[in-house]
Amino acid sequence: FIKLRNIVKVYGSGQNSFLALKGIDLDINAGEFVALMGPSGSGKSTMANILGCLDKATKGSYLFNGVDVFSLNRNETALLRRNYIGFIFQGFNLLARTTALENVELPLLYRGMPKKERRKKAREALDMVGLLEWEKHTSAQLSGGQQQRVAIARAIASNPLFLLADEPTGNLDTKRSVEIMEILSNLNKDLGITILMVTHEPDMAKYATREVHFRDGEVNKVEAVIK
Amino acid sequence: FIKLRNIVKVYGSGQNSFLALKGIDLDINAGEFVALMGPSGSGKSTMANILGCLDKATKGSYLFNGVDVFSLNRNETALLRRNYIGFIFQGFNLLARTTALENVELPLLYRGMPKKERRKKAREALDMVGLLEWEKHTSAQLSGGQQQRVAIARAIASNPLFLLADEPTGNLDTKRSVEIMEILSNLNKDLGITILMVTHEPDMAKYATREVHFRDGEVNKVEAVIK
Ligand SMILES: Nc1ncnc2c1ncn2[C@@H]1O[C@H](COP(=O)(O)OP(=O)(O)OP(=O)(O)O)[C@@H](O)[C@H]1O
Ligand SMILES: Nc1ncnc2c1ncn2[C@@H]1O[C@H](COP(=O)(O)OP(=O)(O)OP(=O)(O)O)[C@@H](O)[C@H]1O
Ligand SMILES: [Mg+2]
Ligand SMILES: [Mg+2]
Repeated sequence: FIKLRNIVKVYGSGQNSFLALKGIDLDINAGEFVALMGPSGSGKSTMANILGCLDKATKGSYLFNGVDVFSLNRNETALLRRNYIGFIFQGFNLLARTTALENVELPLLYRGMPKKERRKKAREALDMVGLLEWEKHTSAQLSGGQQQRVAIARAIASNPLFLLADEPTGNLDTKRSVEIMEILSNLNKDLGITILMVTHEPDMAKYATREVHFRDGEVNKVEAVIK
Repeated sequence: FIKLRNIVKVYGSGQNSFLALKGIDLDINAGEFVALMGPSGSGKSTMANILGCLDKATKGSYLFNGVDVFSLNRNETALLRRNYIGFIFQGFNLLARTTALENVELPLLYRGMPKKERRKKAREALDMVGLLEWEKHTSAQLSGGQQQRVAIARAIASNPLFLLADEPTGNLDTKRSVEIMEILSNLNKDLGITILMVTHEPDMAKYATREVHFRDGEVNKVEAVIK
């Protein structure tokens, strides 16, 4: 399903260049739930952004369902992302001055879903994360953990083929974190959605079917987690 | 040192009003390290913003070192905050397109510290959080956990009398989180800095001398933590 070969990522150039990924090989099979772990600054978000087709590698190749992602132009990449990928950002990335409901509807709007269906699906997703009563609040009128949950609802509302979650529970209390992990685990088991989740919390990684550990821009080890 | 009586906070007005704090009484003695815990949306950041003189309550009184905070005008409040309070934001709140070093220097600049001393203090704080090599990176060139650590360095560089930390370890791996907790614990024990830390991680709350638990805008329980 997903094949990464020799992925290198350099930020900046010349004097200011920073080598964030030093040649990553990674395979992800359809239906897996991978936990990507590692110290702060080890390259997890950089990897997630490349897998989510939000950023290109400096070198290497990325096959997504047989498609050579780095050979696509900007429009084709946006289309691939829009139709098949859901992304939960580490910094939430909600639109300011936009309500929680409108934020969750956005990816469905891009897919051309009619308004009535879009609104229904968005409300279902907000309800799953416990925020239906807050649908009219804008990002500035939500707590940190509530913004994170809106970002989660936005990514799952469209049932993407491949869901990337970058630290989805960093701002949540334990009870809410377990609720989110159960939602992701059910999406993976019941709907077969392939998931890559970045996390630094071992308790959350337990919900995954495999762990990959990064250190300083390289794969440190891969653990098959026996379920 | 700090006395809160009957603190009520309502966001918005009329139809759109939201009662976030329902009458909080809280005393904090000089030199305490209080952990403020509770579910997502229970009012912790709202409380921290009022204690940090970043926001005013709708009702109630706040005595800071004998000063009636809500009777101060904007300038006097800004002066109190600038000279006595350090704040680590849940969303980091770093200045974009500004280097890590400049971000940490900012509170020292506001206090009128001369450039040479300011630069030295800022570098010491960045070194404490492990980011001296990243001093020229701007916020966009830093990982989530690195931005969080710059926000921590910025708040501690000026050795404030009262330090507020809103979820300071949400984006950090366990090793970095423990390092930050040891820095805060040492600031509290060695320099007598009073700390209020919002956290949802029980392992981090263990470093505090007292726990206060919120639920739905009210104090749920106060636990004296025996050290
Ligand atoms: N500007 C605002 N307008 C309306 N409601 C708001 C506003 N800011 C916060 N709220 C609401 O007030 C409540 C408390 O928010 P607060 O940010 O204090 O929670 P919190 O305990 O810090 O949560 P978290 O752990 O998720 O960060 C939340 O339900 C939130 O939706
Ligand atoms: N635009 C950029 N320019 C220069 N360096 C960058 C840029 N973006 C990230 N970096 C650096 O690349 C490294 C990896 O960053 P990345 O965000 O992938 O880490 P991470 O594993 O997600 O960390 P965290 O757990 O703290 O979120 C970091 O050292 C960071 O400073
Ligand atoms: Mg990251
Ligand atoms: Mg908060």
